[in-house]
Amino acid sequence: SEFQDYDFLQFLGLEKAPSPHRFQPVPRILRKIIRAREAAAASGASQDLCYVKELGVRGNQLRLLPDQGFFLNTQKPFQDGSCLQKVLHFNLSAIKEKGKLTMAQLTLDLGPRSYYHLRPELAVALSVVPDRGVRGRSQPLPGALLTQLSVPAPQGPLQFNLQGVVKDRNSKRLKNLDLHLQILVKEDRYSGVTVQPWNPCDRLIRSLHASLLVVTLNPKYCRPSSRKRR
Amino acid sequence: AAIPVPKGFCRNLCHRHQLFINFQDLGWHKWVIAPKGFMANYCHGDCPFSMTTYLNSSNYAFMQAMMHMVDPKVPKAVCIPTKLSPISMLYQDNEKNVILRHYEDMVVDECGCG
Repeated sequence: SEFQDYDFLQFLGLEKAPSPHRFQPVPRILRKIIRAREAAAASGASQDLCYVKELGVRGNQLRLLPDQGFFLNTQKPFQDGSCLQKVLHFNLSAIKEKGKLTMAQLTLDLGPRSYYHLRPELAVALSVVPDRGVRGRSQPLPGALLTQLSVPAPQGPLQFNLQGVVKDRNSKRLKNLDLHLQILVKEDRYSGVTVQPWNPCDRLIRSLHASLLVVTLNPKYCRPSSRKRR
Repeated sequence: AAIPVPKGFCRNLCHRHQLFINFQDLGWHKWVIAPKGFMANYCHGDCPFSMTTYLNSSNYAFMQAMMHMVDPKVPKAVCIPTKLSPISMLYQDNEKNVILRHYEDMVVDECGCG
């Protein structure tokens, strides 16, 4: 008989059984956490499931939101020498779980050794934008610069703590988070010439993958941390 | 001296039985990333009065079992989980979010008469 999984799905906080065409890439950290928990459960070891020791934060639910943004001006090189500019868009209203948000970590995965032969140094600039614009039509409105950093050996994931950004000034969780990502190729330190920006950029445009990992702590399942009362 | 117990008597008594839940059997392997299944177990078996005096049973079960002997219309105590533990699940929802969450009371560790 058709298995009535409606109740269990409710229990999972889902309206209906998901039917993904393919699985999203699962970051190593999530696989590491689930494997550690399975091993602990199999050995009968007691676990504090309200603390994510691999991340060093309290929380009983982790959710990885995929980037739903778009690249800007992919047809022609940028005047300012940018390698790429991208709007990163995260639908925070998908976070259905109640409770305190204890972590919001943006991961920019630059892909495997994307520049093994070119080694250019990258400059990464990340801003919060009030309005992301429309794909192919309008640019995002300029926003507040969050961070700017140099990436000498551009490969693998870069991580940014965005916990202060996913809430508005009343500490209410935003419904959407829009960021403007700009990556420039800096002078190649070894040859002293500015490498042609389009070579590494095409590869970067293909391999760049952004995601936002949020951790929430539901007081219904997790007592406040037993901080010693003074 | 221990009272000799008839053969097979223990098998009918309340105890934990193994039950592996394979998400493939439920068609959930299409959206549950990990684990592929888990050992949930279940409780089943008889709770005669003699059991309630030593198995990890509640006082309530002792009283109910005693009343069942006085008046068989009072149902016997029942075999229930007395220790449970959670599991964590990694799954993908309809908005391509990957979620890791733990669920309390998913695994039966111990059974008793309650």
